[in-house]
Amino acid sequence: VIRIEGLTRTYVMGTNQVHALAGIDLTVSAGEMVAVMGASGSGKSTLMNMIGCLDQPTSGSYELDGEQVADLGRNRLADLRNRRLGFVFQGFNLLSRTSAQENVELPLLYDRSGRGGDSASRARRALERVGLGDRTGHLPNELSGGQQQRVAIARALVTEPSLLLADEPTGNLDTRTSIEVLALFQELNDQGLTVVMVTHEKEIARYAKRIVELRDGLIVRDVPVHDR
Amino acid sequence: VIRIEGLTRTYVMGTNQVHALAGIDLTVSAGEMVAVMGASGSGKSTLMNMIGCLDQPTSGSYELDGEQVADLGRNRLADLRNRRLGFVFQGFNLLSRTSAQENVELPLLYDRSGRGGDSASRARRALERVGLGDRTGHLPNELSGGQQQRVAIARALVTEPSLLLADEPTGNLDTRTSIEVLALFQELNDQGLTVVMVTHEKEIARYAKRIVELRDGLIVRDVPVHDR
Ligand SMILES: Nc1ncnc2c1ncn2[C@@H]1O[C@H](COP(=O)(O)OP(=O)(O)OP(=O)(O)O)[C@@H](O)[C@H]1O
Ligand SMILES: Nc1ncnc2c1ncn2[C@@H]1O[C@H](COP(=O)(O)OP(=O)(O)OP(=O)(O)O)[C@@H](O)[C@H]1O
Ligand SMILES: [Mg+2]
Ligand SMILES: [Mg+2]
Repeated sequence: VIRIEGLTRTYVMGTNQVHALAGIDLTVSAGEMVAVMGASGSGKSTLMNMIGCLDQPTSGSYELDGEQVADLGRNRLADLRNRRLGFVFQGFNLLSRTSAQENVELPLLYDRSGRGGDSASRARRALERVGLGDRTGHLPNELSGGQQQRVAIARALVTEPSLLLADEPTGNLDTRTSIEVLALFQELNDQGLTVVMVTHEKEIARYAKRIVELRDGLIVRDVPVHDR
Repeated sequence: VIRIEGLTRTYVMGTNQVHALAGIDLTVSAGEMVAVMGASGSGKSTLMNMIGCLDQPTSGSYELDGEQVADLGRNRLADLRNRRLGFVFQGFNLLSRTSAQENVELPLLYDRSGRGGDSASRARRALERVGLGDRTGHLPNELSGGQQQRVAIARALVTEPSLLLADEPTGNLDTRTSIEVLALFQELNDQGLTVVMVTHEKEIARYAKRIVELRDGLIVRDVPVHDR
């Protein structure tokens, strides 16, 4: 699914250069469940934005489902993102004047493949799966931090992606709610969804099958998870 | 320092009522370090907003440093907030077009007490204490999630408050950075800073001296932490 070689991402700030990614080699096959860990500032979100086709590398190659992402035009990229990828952002990125249900419905309205089904009821079902069936009409500022995070998770899953990219999906959730969300990810992974999630909590990472650790923009460790 | 009796906060939404706080009794003395825990949506941020004088209760009384908050006018409240309280928000709430250093300097510019000292160097020192000495010129969108969170922590501490209210201060931080931030809180607490922090991680809560647990807007548990 994902084949990355020699990927770098450098920010130029005045006379300074920040090497957010300093040369990443990473292959993820279909159906894997990978946890990405590492210190604050080590490059996790930058890597996730690359994989999610939301940012361009400074150098290196990225092949998604056999296609070189660098060769794809804007429309093709947007289409790929909408149909195959689900993205849970670290900062939620919900539309503030829009209800929870409408936020979750939004990706379905962009889906030109016409996969059908009533988008409002699909959105409500996705919210029920993350425990927010009684909050569908709330605006983001009428929801707690963890509830906003769960709306972002529902939005990422409603399009039935083949690859889920979740950046700190349980950062604002209590342990019990976190376990419910991870059980949902595992269930979807058993059904074939490829999952790449960033987490800083070891117990959360152990729900995955493989842990990739970043330090200063490089992968320093890539190991399977034993006795899950 | 904090004396709360019978505090409620109810949101009216159409025909529905959401009892975010259903009757809170809580006393916190000067120099305490309290962790507030509870499920997503249990009322933690609502309680923190009350304590931080950022929201008005529906009923009940709140006395801060011997003064009834309900009797205070807007100017007096703003003054109290600026001089005695430091607030770390769950969503960081940084100004997006402003550098890390300027974000941290902001509360010093509002401080009419003229406590003096060059606000730029005080802001830089606060950022160094949270490990961001080399990121002072970055805008929030040029910082990682955990770096933004640390800017929010530096901003809350730069005015040398007597009460720190931190809502999920380590939600986006890796374990090692979290420990550094909590060690800083403990050091300031040893010097007399009263700390009330929300966390969903048990290991983080154990840095405090007391754990208060919320469920559905009520305190269900209030116990000291043993063998820290
Ligand atoms: N403006 C609002 N209007 C209606 N309901 C609200 C509003 N703000 C919060 N709520 C509701 O009040 C309850 C408590 O919210 P609060 O933000 O205090 O929870 P929390 O314990 O901080 O949760 P989390 O751990 O997810 O951050 C939630 O169920 C939420 O949906
Ligand atoms: N637009 C930008 N301009 C300059 N530097 C940036 C920019 N975006 C990110 N950085 C820097 O790149 C590094 C990696 O950032 P990234 O967001 O990937 O880290 P992260 O591992 O996700 O951290 P966290 O766990 O705190 O979320 C950080 O040191 C950050 O300061
Ligand atoms: Mg990040
Ligand atoms: Mg909260």
